[in-house]
Amino acid sequence: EHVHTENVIIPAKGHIQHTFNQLFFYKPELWWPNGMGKQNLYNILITVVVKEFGESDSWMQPFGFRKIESDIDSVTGGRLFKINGEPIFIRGGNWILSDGLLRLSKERYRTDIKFHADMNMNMIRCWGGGLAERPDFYHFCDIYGLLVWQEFWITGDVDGRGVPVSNPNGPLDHDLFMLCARDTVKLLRNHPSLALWVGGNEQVPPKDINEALQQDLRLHPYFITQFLS
Amino acid sequence: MTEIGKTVLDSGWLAARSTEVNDDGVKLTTTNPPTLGPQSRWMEAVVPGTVLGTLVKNKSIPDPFYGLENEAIIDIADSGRDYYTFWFYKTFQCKRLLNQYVHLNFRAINYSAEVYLNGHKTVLPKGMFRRHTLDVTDILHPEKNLLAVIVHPPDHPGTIPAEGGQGGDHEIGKDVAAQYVEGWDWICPIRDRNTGIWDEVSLTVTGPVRIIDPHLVSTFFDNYKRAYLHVTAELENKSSWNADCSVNIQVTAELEDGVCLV
Repeated sequence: EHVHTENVIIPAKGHIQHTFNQLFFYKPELWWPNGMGKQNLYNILITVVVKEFGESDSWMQPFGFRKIESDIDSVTGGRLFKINGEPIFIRGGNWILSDGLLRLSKERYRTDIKFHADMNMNMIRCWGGGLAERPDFYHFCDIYGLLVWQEFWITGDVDGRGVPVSNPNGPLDHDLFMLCARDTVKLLRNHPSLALWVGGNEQVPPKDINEALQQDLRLHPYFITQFLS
Repeated sequence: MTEIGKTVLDSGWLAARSTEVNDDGVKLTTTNPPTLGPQSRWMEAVVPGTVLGTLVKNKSIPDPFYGLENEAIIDIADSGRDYYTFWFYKTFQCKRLLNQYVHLNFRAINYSAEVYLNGHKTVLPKGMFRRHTLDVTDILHPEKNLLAVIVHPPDHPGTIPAEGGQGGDHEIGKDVAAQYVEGWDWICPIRDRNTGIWDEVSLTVTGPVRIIDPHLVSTFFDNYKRAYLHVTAELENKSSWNADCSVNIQVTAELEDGVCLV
């Protein structure tokens, strides 16, 4: 029931975007954050086989079935999170980066992230003055159940504050910022631990960037429709 | 024959300061490839990694994390950008078959670069947080391939004021790069502003059709009893004929002790 094949014809030198018919699952094992349940992961394997050639490419990703919602609470002004419909009390840690000279390693990521889980935390906030963290970071957050709050590269200290105000309009090249943001989203978007994209640290990005990010990162209407049983 | 799939290029790299290398990228990757040696300016490099990471590994500079050693390393504001503009070099083999295609992938470079492969040049545009993928199928050699990458620091590395402060003089904020590198209350300034090939480099071999950036989304109904997995992927046909494909999705749940449920 979980092997699905579709036939596609791609024109010469063609580049297409193909959306598969959705796959139905009855009561899948859900992915839960640390302390709320198991971090169930499924391996999603996509292969493309070309007639008269054979297997042409394949791609694999550990994937967690989960629904993450968050809204601003009108009473407290704080952000409330729900995972799979269940409210969660966020116990989070601040994360800048693994090593100042970017000597990044899987072992270090695993150790640091497991440490956060052992401290009974369920979220890590990646500060905007650091990195868009790497797939290895997210992989271990998927495994240990750490939700990730990932900020883009804007900080209150460097952008739009101070005397005199520095970088009032953020980086010089807004198109470059958006290109990097979009590519980063594509790199990280399949990780179940990714809970929230945030414009920057203590600062709202310049208006055009902020609106473009909000537009690009809204939940696509396609996924809001209620399928009838 | 090269299997379909990804090969990570994370060993056997060399590096040298650009101001100490007389050859250009075409010569380095054709007639005059670099070699190590007592007289050579080339050193073993750390890739993925930054210029400082390589210099620390070779003990050309002290490790800035100990004591006041960071003060002993010249800052880019004083040395100029060329001082931290570095060449990274490597050879590799990749025997591809007919109708196979090879791409060279950089998952992140800080801040801009030019890539030379067997004498062919490609410019990698600016930006610390973007991937670069080059189709190198037609410029590969059957035996040894020579790859050289010259990496330039961020355009606005800034100057660290005497009093320090969060983000130094904030110039780094003009670029799309990590801002902590000008120093913060928790870290001293990073002297090369993290210039380098700081994330994974890989070669991917595919057939005529390759899969790009699939997107997986799950939706839930009836109190999570009913779930749907939505998959979208870009598919690129590199060949000059129509490709009649079958695309398969297989979902396996890993149970305990390595037992898989399909």
